[in-house]
Amino acid sequence: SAQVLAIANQKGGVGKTTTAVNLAAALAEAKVPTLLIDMDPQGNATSMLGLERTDGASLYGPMNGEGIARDKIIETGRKGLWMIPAEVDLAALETEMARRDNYLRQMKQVLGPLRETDPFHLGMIIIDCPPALGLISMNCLGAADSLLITLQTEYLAMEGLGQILSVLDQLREAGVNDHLELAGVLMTMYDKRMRLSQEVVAQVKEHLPDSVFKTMIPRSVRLAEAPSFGQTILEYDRWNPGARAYKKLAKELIEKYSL
Amino acid sequence: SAQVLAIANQKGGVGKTTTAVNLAAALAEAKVPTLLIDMDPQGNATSMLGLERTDGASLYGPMNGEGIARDKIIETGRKGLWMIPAEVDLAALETEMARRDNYLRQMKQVLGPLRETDPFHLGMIIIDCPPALGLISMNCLGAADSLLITLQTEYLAMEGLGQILSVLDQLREAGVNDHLELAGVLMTMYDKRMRLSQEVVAQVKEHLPDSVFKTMIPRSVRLAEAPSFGQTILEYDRWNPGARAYKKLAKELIEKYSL
Ligand SMILES: Nc1ncnc2c1ncn2[C@@H]1O[C@H](COP(=O)(O)OP(=O)(O)OP(=O)(O)O)[C@@H](O)[C@H]1O
Ligand SMILES: Nc1ncnc2c1ncn2[C@@H]1O[C@H](COP(=O)(O)OP(=O)(O)OP(=O)(O)O)[C@@H](O)[C@H]1O
Ligand SMILES: [Mg+2]
Ligand SMILES: [Mg+2]
Repeated sequence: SAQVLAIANQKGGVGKTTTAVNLAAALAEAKVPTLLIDMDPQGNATSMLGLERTDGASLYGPMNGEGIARDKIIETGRKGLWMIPAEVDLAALETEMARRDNYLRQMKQVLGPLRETDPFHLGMIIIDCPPALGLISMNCLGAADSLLITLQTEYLAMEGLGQILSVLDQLREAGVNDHLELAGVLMTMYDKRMRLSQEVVAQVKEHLPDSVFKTMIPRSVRLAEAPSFGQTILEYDRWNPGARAYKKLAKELIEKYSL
Repeated sequence: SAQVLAIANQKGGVGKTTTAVNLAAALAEAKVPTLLIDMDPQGNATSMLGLERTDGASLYGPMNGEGIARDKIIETGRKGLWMIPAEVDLAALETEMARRDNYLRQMKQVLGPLRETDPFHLGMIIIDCPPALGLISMNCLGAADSLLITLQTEYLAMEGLGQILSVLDQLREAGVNDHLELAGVLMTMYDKRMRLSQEVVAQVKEHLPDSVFKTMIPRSVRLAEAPSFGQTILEYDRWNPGARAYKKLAKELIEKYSL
């Protein structure tokens, strides 16, 4: 059955969505059937693939007991890549779920049947999370097999690393998700000419020697331009350093999880 | 009494904290006594000033009816600049407040007495918000006189602009804060060599011709380096284009609100 990978970091603007979309595209191209789930009310992953946020299209309903995840899966127009898009109402989950018991396991329950029936023989399910450690992100971590932390190679981004790693431990210890592991820390927007970038990478590698992906995503304006055309980097500029980095990352994950 | 300015945008990493801290420093330097309130559980504004997130130091207590805002104000070591720092527990407010009545007006009530007694003859109170439109940000907007939206000059950042502007209208219409106005949209990380930056600026100016600040904040790595020394840009590199831009922005606000 599919490996579920949550891409999370409460720090904003660190490349979560850019990674979720382009990694999903690179995996699909490498013949790993992939489902991308947009759990961020902003819906950036949805629009990066050129799709619309429409009411009723997201996991919002199933998370409230209306409908099932399987019925929310849509085509993206890319071979081997499916999506469950976001909708604005997702934001309401943060307060609505707070009033329920079992509020950390909702998503695990919603994805359960989908993982068992596996209509598309998926190799990977990627979940894009909002920039917070609220109930939506906690649910995504509760439903995942592993966590990929995108880390912008800048000082402020390092500050929050300890916090999300401790959330990982808490979810395991609380028994919400006892097999959740860290897939790794992915360096993003790396600029080898900048002292700041180099310093951040050195510090993170010192703290977490075994958890940093070999692949680093370079800063490249083409990655920021592609979304305005509703294209992945593979479609917009496939020989770009950013595109090559995401293809390399896909290979690292295929090896790690024998996809 | 002081003008209360909330700096918000649900999109992550768009320069909210960098603007809150450096604008506050520029106003204090221009002899406008300023209080900076860090309402982001990440506590980046707190650490950018070289201060620690300590339990009990934030508005978390007063928002839960324990203690008053006046007692949380601390010195920053900079003349004319005070702070109410963040603490990790702030994150719990998102779920705790959901269970209460009147949950959008808590912060307005907490800041009320402080605005009336005004112990430091403040000219401006600046509030740094987390990257979400959850209950913390809504409370900050409920307590503010005006909203400054930082907008990174990249495509994905434009997507959320409509949403935060409609929240502004909703809070006014719902009577939560009927005098809340838009102070303006501040372009950040502007790179005049990039076509993408120019296109975003042109599009936003077309949609909101009267709401864009004249000052634009250029992309400058010095702004990203300063936080690792716990310094504002004025302390770290005061002749840097980013420092000059924040001084210019301070002047624009001093004129606009006769501070
Ligand atoms: N490697 C890169 N090089 C250049 N720009 C990048 C890179 N990765 C992402 N970007 C751009 O940086 C901005 C932030 O990236 P993105 O939106 O993917 O981050 P995020 O963590 O998902 O943000 P949020 O916290 O709002 O969800 C976007 O404008 C994106 O296009
Ligand atoms: N004008 C600029 N030029 C270069 N780097 C900048 C600029 N403004 C901010 N940065 C850097 O970009 C990153 C994001 O900025 P910042 O943390 O202020 O954004 P934010 O909107 O407060 O993020 P969050 O959504 O996580 O609260 C930080 O590493 C910061 O140092
Ligand atoms: Mg995102
Ligand atoms: Mg911030």
